[in-house]
Amino acid sequence: VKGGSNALEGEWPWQASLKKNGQHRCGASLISERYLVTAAHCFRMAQNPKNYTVSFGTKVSPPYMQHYVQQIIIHEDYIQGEHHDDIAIILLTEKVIFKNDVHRVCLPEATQIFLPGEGVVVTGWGAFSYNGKYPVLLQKAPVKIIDTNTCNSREAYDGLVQDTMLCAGYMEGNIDACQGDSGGPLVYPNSRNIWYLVGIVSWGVECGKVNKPGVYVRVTAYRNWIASKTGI
Amino acid sequence: MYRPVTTSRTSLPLWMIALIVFGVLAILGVTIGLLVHFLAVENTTYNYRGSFKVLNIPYNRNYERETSPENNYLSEILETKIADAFHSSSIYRQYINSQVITLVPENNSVTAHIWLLFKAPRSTKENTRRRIESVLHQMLSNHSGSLTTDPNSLRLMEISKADAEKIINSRCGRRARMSATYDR
Repeated sequence: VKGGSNALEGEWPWQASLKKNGQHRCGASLISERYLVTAAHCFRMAQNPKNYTVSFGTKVSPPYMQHYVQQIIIHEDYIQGEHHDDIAIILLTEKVIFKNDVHRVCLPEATQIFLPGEGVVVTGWGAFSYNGKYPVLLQKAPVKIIDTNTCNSREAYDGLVQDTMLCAGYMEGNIDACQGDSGGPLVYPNSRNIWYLVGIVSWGVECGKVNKPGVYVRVTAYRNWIASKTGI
Repeated sequence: MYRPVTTSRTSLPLWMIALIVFGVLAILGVTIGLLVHFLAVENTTYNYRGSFKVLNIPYNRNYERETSPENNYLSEILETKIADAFHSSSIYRQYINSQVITLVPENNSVTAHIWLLFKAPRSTKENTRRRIESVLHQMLSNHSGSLTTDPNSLRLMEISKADAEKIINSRCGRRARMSATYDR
């Protein structure tokens, strides 16, 4: 995350690190005792569950809690190298014991609307800047939901952002997700201070660049797909 | 003739007697002070689990789903009602937090299961519990607003911190650790 700050322990208990051969690769969000949601492009070139582990806690290593992956479910319409349908589900081999520091985020209703300008938070262990260093502690950054038309303006993404995607960050740049944050959560607190998964870190141009905010998978657009795969 | 052995008694010097008396008083004072502190002054947090019925609500399965608009809407009204009741009560200093945990829809009513967190000196624990119950009972008897609640359906029991954490952590999107406020 660029322009963020250290997260406190237990502040983002649904945040997970998806590791490939022991190396942090992507973020992921815990949505039930055994299911996580992440980005499909995290499994580029390698989809064997045995190569992956999932860990929880504010440090990537040593992990506070680690689980093995039993199954990877990638969206049927995802095409490697393209941005649409960039969503995947991870099924763990065993149930996660919910604790103060590890428990699930809420999934929004398919009909729920998150308005442009709403305050949301992106978290992850991604680089501090494009091709920059990686943090030891989980990072968090408050960003704003950006209207898709604004995001699709010619100087921004010029029509690349589809309805199943969501922009968040600042047109002025500076605060944004970055490499290694992919698959991680963009979350929103409702008026009861209960957090909902609004987006999944997906793509963007570099990190924190002017007119190039972060683009996320719009979770409400895939709510029924998630239900069809997980029963949640 | 035997001369009785007369033992000559050596009395302690005055300063040593004073020192011993002072030492004993100091130990007594510290012991009583600690007892008073831990029993009467220091606050301990107590978790409660409760439930009550909200009447005249047509059956709707969505109340059971924790992320449904119906559940959020009713839960928020009840949470606000509970918080207001305790903030305006005589035990507002002891009140820390409360949340609706689950809603169970039944025929023409919904049972709300709630969690409450209070702090109170150990010595006044029972009294605090009675007062919590009376505030809740009064709140449920008060039919202002759009909700009708049944005061006789109130149940309240103390639970351990571990059980409270288990209850809250089983719900989605809640956090034990609150961060600073974020722009909405």
